[in-house]
Amino acid sequence: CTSIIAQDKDGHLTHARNLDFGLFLGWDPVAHEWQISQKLRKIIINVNWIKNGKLLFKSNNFAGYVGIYNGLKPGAFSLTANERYQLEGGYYGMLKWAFGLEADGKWMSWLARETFELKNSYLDAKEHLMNTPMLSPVYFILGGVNKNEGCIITRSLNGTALLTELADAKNGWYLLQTNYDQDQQDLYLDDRDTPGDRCMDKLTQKNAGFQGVFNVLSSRTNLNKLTTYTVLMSVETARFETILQSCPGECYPW
Amino acid sequence: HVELPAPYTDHCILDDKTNLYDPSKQFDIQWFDINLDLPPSERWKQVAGAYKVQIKELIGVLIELISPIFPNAVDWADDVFGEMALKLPQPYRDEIMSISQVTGIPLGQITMYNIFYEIFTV
Repeated sequence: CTSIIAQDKDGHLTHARNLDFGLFLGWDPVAHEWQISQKLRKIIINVNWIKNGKLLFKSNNFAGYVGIYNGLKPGAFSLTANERYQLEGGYYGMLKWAFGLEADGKWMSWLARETFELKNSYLDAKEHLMNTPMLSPVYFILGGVNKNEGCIITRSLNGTALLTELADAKNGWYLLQTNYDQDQQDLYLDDRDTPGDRCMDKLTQKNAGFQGVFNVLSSRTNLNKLTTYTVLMSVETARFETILQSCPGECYPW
Repeated sequence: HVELPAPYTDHCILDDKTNLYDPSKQFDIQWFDINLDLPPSERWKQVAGAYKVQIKELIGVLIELISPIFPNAVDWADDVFGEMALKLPQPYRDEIMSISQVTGIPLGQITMYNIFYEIFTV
């Protein structure tokens, strides 16, 4: 996956992500696609979450999946979750939960949903996502409505391993997160940070918006055979667009 | 960073001066309302009903992939995750159970699908 929070020269934020899933889960030799990615593209939906008769937040989901990977609470915050691989990963958390050792630990996508249901500001959401015990590691990419409200929360099971703020971003005006810690190098065979950074540098801050960021996320290898969709979000305007993605032809498998 | 070999080399489409963003494509994805004022067992009925065939196909592919390696994977998933479902926190437990009922997919398999993230972070 690739998540991006980009800030234009006036401080307007665009939050976007590619959802990549299905690695090694069956290859379709006719369509030249991963089988699971193919099936997932057919069950993508957008959801308006309603509470007390009013819109509370928006998300996109795979049908039948009740948790949240991406969402937007108008005027408050936006969130995407990227997978973080660790030896002490989801299995470990699940086993601890099953044996009652981590009874209060939250399942990742349900913690994300709970944050949308309960929290009403960027700062409240950030605090909740940073400090709530959970059952698996993850990268939470959180955006807000005001200038410089953006961060990457690198989560371990019992706390935040690293917090990267948009205001301190090495690139100055955007954060780009794939599936590696910000203070470590990507695995060389799976480096989507370098091409993503190069493409964002070509985009330049003055073009940071839905069109520009979508084009970056439609570039190889941030776009690859695993990519199922791109979601584009603006907390300020409440725009939420999910666009199906695929990478037919000569495209890297991940 | 190691450059991928051609034709898989990284390529930023901004170099081509092209624009792939077409906002009208967002309407290919259907919108649904999930009403949190309803009981959890009622919330996902419309979505589950509309997509039951596609969800079954997805889980079917997973089972096909896993079965040659773990021949009893389906029974195992039905048992282990079916039992786990009963201990999941609310409102997710009731939501997942109702999706299982509407789609006709065994509870263990729908539960496994819903905790896929935790399973795959290894």
